[in-house]
Amino acid sequence: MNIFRLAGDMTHLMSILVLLLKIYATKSCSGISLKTQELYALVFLTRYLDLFTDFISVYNTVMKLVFIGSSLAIVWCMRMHRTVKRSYDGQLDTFRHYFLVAACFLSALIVHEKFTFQEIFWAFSIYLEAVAILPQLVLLQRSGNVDNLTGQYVFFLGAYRALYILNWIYRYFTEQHFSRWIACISGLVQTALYADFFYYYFISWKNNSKLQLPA
Amino acid sequence: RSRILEKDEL
Repeated sequence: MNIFRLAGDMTHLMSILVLLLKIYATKSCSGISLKTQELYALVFLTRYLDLFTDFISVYNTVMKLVFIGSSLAIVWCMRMHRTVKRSYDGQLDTFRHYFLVAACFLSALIVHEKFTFQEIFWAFSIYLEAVAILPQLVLLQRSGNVDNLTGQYVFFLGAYRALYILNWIYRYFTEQHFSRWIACISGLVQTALYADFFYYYFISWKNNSKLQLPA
Repeated sequence: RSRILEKDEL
């Protein structure tokens, strides 16, 4: 474990806590894409198949349970909770995310580390996470002004993978066997997708103005 | 190398 990876995991946890805060404090999920939440639940469920077979550390197991539990709770809340689901922007959240799932699964069948059930689903989860934010970014562009908590949620979600890239660079130079090219390339694509959001987020922070994404 | 070493990240 290095400082970049720990900071990355804490930033990821922060994004989830901010999202939970927004939903429970405001009893509203306006501006949040249910499709992105569903994709993230699928990412964690397919990435952590080794949850009960490989024990790495208490930290690793606890974080996996937190990520799986929180993502399922958010999807449940947005679909079933009486008050919250009324504020869901269903008519704006129309990204065809099933195509993303199909494309990532096909890619995982072609590019993976080993042709085993666990490795193919692991590669699938890595590719899916890279594009999972797309429905959310499209929804932000369509819904005009973005409330602070939603903006912070997306910012922390993008920042965590950028910290992971620093972690991979650090591990590349400090560990001899280190090679995570699937995760690295996918992580670069994932972080690049946030580039324009980071730009507008920085502008809104600098001008102390409301976050506005151009339509 | 065991999978535990290869996949130790979240």
